[in-house]
Amino acid sequence: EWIKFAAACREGEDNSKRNPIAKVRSDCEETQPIVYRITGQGIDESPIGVFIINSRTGEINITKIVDRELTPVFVILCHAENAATGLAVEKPLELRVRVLDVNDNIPIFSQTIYEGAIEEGGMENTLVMKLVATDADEPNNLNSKIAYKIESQEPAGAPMFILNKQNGELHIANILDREQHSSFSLIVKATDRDGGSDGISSQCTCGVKVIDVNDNFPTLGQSSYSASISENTLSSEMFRIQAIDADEEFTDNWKAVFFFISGNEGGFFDIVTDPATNQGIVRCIKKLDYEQMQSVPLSIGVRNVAAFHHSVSSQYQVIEGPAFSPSSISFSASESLTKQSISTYIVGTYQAIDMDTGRPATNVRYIMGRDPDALFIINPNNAEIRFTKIIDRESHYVINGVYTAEVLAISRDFPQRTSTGTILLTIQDANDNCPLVTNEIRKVCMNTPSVVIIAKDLDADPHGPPFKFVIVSQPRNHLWDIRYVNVCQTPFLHRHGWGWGRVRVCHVDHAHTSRGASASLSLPDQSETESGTKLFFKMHYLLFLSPLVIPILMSRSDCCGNCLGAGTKHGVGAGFETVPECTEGNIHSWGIEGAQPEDRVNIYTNTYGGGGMVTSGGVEEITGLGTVKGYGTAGGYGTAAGYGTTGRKESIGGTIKEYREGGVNMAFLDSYFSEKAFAYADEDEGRPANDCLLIYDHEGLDSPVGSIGCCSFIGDDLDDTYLDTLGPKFKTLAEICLGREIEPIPDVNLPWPTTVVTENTYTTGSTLQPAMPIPDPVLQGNVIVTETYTTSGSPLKPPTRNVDPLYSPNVVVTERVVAPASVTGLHGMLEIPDLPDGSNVVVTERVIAPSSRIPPSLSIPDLADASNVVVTERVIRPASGLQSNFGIP
Amino acid sequence: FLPQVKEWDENGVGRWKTFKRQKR
Repeated sequence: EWIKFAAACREGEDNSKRNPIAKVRSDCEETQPIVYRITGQGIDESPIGVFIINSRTGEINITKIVDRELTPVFVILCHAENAATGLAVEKPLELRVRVLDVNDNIPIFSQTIYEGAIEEGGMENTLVMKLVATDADEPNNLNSKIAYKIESQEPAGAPMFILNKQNGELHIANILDREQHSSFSLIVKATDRDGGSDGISSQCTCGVKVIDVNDNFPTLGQSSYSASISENTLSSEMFRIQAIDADEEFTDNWKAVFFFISGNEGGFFDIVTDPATNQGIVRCIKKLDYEQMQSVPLSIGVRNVAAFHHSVSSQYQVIEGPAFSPSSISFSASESLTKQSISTYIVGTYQAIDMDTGRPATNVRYIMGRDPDALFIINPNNAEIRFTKIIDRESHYVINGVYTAEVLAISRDFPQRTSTGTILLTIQDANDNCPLVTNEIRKVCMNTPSVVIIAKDLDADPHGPPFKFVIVSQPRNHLWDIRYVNVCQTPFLHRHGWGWGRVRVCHVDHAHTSRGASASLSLPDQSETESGTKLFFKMHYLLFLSPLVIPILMSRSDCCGNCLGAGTKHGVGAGFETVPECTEGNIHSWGIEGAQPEDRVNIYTNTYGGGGMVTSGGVEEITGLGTVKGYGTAGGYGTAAGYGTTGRKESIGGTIKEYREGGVNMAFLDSYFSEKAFAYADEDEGRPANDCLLIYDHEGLDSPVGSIGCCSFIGDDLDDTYLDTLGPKFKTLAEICLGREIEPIPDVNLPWPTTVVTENTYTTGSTLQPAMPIPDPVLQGNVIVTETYTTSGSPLKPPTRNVDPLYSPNVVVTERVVAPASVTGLHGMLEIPDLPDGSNVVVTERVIAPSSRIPPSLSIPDLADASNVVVTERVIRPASGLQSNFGIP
Repeated sequence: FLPQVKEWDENGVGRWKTFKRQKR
């Protein structure tokens, strides 16, 4: 297959100076006279005569200016014929001449004028329309790549639209308001060469009409109207109400609908709309009776025929809800009300007003708000207020004879609205008080063995009758007595000892009734007094003062502190360490074909040793077998570091089958090779055959479909010598491609020496079984390590291994972890004694996902012999990843 | 057949190039 154009010429130019553009030659020239002839489009088909050939030399010339837009490619059919007989000596050869594009075409809009419309108030970035321009130049070429741009906007101002440069989509850039600008006119330019300065441009006009939505509320021309009508008459037009609306005139967004809010309960009136003027005509349709109503207050509302736009609808007809009007109300009552009388006493009614109707609110409930003395109770339905108890003008909640409380009206609709009204209760005084001991504060201590008590009549008679003070109780007899010190009979209490007492202060008024106030007296004991404790004595009406001071010791538990102090110390001790997990395998280029770059080993090893980026892909597994140098876990398992490898990466490097079994990302491989194949196919020059890529498998047992992967294989099918330059796998592939019978890969069935190492490890009390010496670890061959250990102390079952030498050259290390349990139980469980034989294989393993820490359990003595092999590996799926002929008990 | 075409570099210098059949 001839896959390349033979030549190229530029359209619109004289290419003759480049002649000859191509030449063909048949090697039959050497033995016979040959004439060359061409046919096809551009020769003997339209456009005729573009190409001619020198029949003797085979040189092909171009003679005319060509237009790529007419003929992008010429296919010249070349013939070689015997000059004497005219017989063809060669099969006709297709020679293609590609016409190179020149930017000689202007972008053409599909319409000269675009018209579109979009609703006002729409979301930004809403698509308005799409402009399309085409360019006849070569597709997928910069000459035909069009960039769109808004050149101007009318009316000017802030840009209201944005034009997608690539696809010509016109979007809203700002919120449009029809009431501001009802239409826009844009000049749009399309420029090829992606808008570059060397591009060619064309323009079009783009008109955008802004569609009205009902986003304006109608209002009334006046806030009040009045009219008069005689009783017993009807009127077809009492008065007109003008509606004003900013939306588009004569549309439903503009047309008004009038309605009565209140006042027309009798149905005497109606309103019709004059569609021409948008006025409401108020008519009287039912006779009025002057004697029944001399005036009728009508409350009228207006809306539109069309529903309000969702963007504003919530703002229409705001519900004001209930409110107390006036905001406070005053009541009065006498404190002489008895307990019996208050049970039926109604203080008053305080209803909220529906501010939308002006009538008492109906859909509300009432509760008491601030009511410091809990004096009121209100009926939740009708706002009737009653007392809860006897009122007292002398209550400290009463200020200047007025008690203040609040009542709340809460609407029952959602959202609930609450209005607050204030109740001012003026309490009329009555003579109902005994003398009251004032707020005298006396310090009672050792040196002041008396306290003066002053009584005051709260009924406000400063010159009331004398008071009488009596000692009510004392814990010990006669520790206190009362001594009157002046004519006002103000007593003082004289102390005779320690302790507490109670004094009652009685007032003998005109009626010789005795009501009392009492207070407790308390004196500190001697020690407290001597230490200077002060006692404040405060007497008030029925107020007991208890000057006890109770120290409160806040004891703070130091548990937290202890806990914090004993916080986890990472890294202390050792234990099971979590194996870092990654989910995606990496593919290493050396794993595909060819030698492995040496530095990859270090890269990989370092990653592994870091403990943080270990991947679980099969490639890493296999690679890890060959790159144990420096391997160790983050928890201190690095004792394996520094030990040698088997030195046989080839033998343990995986085939692609292993890659699959290990979970290599086959999608990645597919993509990788597909891209490579494309890249090679598009390159101008053929690549040497040994430069192609190969992913190859021998189609062994259970090979997945497509195991012979993609290969970009380029070569001259007439020349087989390139096969000799290929490696065995490439050569096999080449032979497959050529349809040859291939020979099996020689190393598959070679009887490589096989070594089996079995290691068993016990938790405690067991000794490590000596490792089996390997006679010659350097020999090419299989190494299969099967290992079982347990931490549970259960009897160890003998490991079972099954070695199949067919699966070479591999090292398969399987591992079984039986119930890793104790953290400390593994301590020292693995001690590797001196290995007298230099050819040992030491297998260490990783524990997959134990949670806690264990102390370092693996100590490996210095193995001086370089031929030791330390195999460190990771088992991701111990069961499923094994081949069927491997059995693990 | 041995086809050759002339290719032009950026400097306008023509160069004959022989094409082989290529197989993918």
